[in-house]
Amino acid sequence: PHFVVEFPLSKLTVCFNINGEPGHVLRLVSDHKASGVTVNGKLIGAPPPPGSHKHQRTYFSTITVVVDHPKRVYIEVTPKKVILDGRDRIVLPCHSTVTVDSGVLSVSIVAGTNVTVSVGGNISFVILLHQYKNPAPYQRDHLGFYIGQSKGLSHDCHGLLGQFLYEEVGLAQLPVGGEAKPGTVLKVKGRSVPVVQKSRRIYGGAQSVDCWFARNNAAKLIDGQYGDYLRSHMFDTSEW
Amino acid sequence: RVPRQVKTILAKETRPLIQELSIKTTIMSRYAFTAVYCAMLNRRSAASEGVFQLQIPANAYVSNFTMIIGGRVYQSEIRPREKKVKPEDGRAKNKESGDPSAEPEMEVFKMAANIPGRNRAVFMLTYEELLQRRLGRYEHVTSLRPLQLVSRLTLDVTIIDHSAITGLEVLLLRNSRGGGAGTSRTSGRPQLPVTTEIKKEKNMCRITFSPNIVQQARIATNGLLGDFVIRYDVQRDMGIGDIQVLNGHFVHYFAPKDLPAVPKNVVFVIDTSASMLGKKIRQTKEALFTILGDLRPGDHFNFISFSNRVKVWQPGRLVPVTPNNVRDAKKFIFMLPTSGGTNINSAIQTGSSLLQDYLSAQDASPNSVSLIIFLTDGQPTVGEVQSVTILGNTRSAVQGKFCIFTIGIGNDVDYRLLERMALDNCGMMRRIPEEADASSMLKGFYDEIGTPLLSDIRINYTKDSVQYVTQHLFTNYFNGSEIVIAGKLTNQSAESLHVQVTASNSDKSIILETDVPLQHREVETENRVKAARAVMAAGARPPGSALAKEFGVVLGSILEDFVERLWGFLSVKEGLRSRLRSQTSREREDHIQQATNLSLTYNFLTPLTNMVVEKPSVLADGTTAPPTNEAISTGNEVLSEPVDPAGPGGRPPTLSNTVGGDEKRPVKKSVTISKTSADGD
Repeated sequence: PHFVVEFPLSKLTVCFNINGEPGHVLRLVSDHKASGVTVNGKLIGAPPPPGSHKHQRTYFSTITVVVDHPKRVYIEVTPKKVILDGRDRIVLPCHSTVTVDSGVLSVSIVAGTNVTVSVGGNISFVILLHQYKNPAPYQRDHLGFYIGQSKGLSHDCHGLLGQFLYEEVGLAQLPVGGEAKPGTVLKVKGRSVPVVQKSRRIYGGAQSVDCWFARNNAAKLIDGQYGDYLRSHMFDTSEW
Repeated sequence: RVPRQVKTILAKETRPLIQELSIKTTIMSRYAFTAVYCAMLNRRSAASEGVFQLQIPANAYVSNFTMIIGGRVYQSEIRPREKKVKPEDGRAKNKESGDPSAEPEMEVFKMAANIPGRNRAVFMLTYEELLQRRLGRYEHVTSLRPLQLVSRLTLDVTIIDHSAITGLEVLLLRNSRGGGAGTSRTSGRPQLPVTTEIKKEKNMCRITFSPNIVQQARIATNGLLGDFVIRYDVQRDMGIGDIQVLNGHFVHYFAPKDLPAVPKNVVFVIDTSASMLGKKIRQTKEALFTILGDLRPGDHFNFISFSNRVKVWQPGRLVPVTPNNVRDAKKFIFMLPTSGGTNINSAIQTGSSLLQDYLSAQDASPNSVSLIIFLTDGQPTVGEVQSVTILGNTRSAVQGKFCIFTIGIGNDVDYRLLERMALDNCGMMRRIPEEADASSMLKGFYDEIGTPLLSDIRINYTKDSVQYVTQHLFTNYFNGSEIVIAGKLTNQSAESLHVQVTASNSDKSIILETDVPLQHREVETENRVKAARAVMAAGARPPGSALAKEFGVVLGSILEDFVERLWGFLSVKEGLRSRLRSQTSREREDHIQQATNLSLTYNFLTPLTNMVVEKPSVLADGTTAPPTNEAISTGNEVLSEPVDPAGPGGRPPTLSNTVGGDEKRPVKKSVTISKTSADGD
């Protein structure tokens, strides 16, 4: 999947890819102790399009949101259905529009379009449903994960997306010297990450965003390495 | 060829598509409930504006409007309308009167809402009206103008009545309106309503019109199908009429038949100012020629033409209807010139003194009915031009001895003046639109009032058994019309209600009396409601969505209170009329308060109330933003004005399909998606 991180304070948008392997579970957001929210995403693979020399594609096939407060609720979203596991288990098809509201937690499905998970009024995630009517072999029904509102997430929030919520970044030009090519670096958390300008399509292709792209599975951009974000199962809530 | 055209039209359509439009009407003893269900689909990925637009009869009151967009329910709320500064020209919307005859035939209800990309929106509307009997029939009109071709279009009208239904007519689809004067003539090319099913029994009939998309395209590719018109009457007798009782309320329909006509003394006061030149005067003359032929032997008549000056055809008298008089009158009408301004005050004064003199000279039959038929196409421009003074002068001249019926042609008329003049003097006002066939409308209006059957009608019910009875004293009862009275029963367990009708006929006074067995009548009415509900349940047509059917069920539940709602409807109309007639501001305020309270009780969108609808806003990315409110008022067109969403008494939207939550809990602020995301490869 490709990741886009918006830094509103710095007025910058950064993007990166995490290729991963089918079956990997990636930690996207982790704020287990403070707000009690954890988000994981599971990857599936698909062959590259014919004629392309790229390696296989990966998509999110399942996204889980675990909410701990006031009581533990597991929300599992796939392109076909949403499963809410709390005191009762509710399975909702994605092809119909429905809102499930239980006070603090609200799950709203807009038929075949998106699923919005809202926690406590100041945390919300929007999961886009990408469904193909006649998919090519390299296309798989998959999900897109977007942060709607993050005010309720704490400064200790982590995960591939969560770690950037309260960060500020800056851009700098690499000095030109010897054979080295001139380039741009992103200053984040005291680290310098080489970036190039790219464009990414978001919201299911509805919009295009210009961003600074960090290569190599976001090496140096993210804390640790991408492997550190792999979790053993979908409902893992262990801290960073 | 047409199916191919349809395919192309649908492919090119950029607006959200109306997938389903279902209009269900149940007419329960002349009280018509209509539920409209409209489902729209936004096929595009970006948000798009869906417009729900419907023409509803001007006589009807909207009683509910609901939208479901993006899974959320946006419920309307009726609130009292805030006082506004009167426009300087003093003109008011005609609906202010509450007099249905004064209103244009149709009003437009319009609501636009943003529909998120690849999403559906559902609009649901209910409105209610009391069908009026004119020229011996009830007419129900449904506007079928969805403005695009609709995949599933269904119109379903069920008529249920205590009396046997007679003379049912389903007319050709009417493309444009000839006017509401009860005339049957229409302009525009009528279209055959294809696929119309009519099922008729003695007390019930059901009409279903469901053209498929190709059949719609054959009528009009732009979705302007026309008006679906149903006319019918019910069997009636000479007695006190039909009384129906339900849940502590009663309604009394009085329209006796086989009565001899009462002779009338009529003065026609015709505007011949310069603006009448051309089509207006030509059509007026045509109508008057026909009307002259329809005068009865016992009638007396005269003509007054007015512009700057007033001219009386036969000064100082009313002449009997004889072949010679009719011939001379035709000659006078034929020779009428048009020039000058409009001296309404003098014309009315002259007409009034003519009638007063005739009545006081003891030439007139003691039980005859006297009336002035006044026609103009403009505002007063010569002589007295102040409306208040003209109205005062008219009241003084008439002294309650006769009635004034007013007709306005075109857009330049001071309809408020004509309306007040008619209301103050036991008459009616009728408007003839600029482009309408004035000849047939004028003739139609005359036909409505041309045959008085009773005068000074007083309807009384057992003292202390009823309260809040609507108007029960009437100056005249005309052939082909109907008097409807409703009220509350103070003692529901009483065995019977004594009803007494007193009136004057051509040569005698009439007293009709009877004891109505209340319990028996209540059971009868309940049975009909049950029958109506059964019909509606059986009529859940396969193409209709579950929600549409559910909406039909809501309609069914409204039926159970139809007598009470009818009483509320009549009381609001009466309150609006009384407000216009009130002489003091205190009296006016009381009528306003009373009518407003009733409108709020029965959730009617009236001239005294606003309908506040919470609307979703959609961001560029297709997500919903915090909702905003919009207020709808009555008028010829919808007046939309944004109101403060956080205003006092603001009602939060309810959630659809809420599971495990409190439905009344306010919805949290909608989310905006940031770019921070992890998405497809």
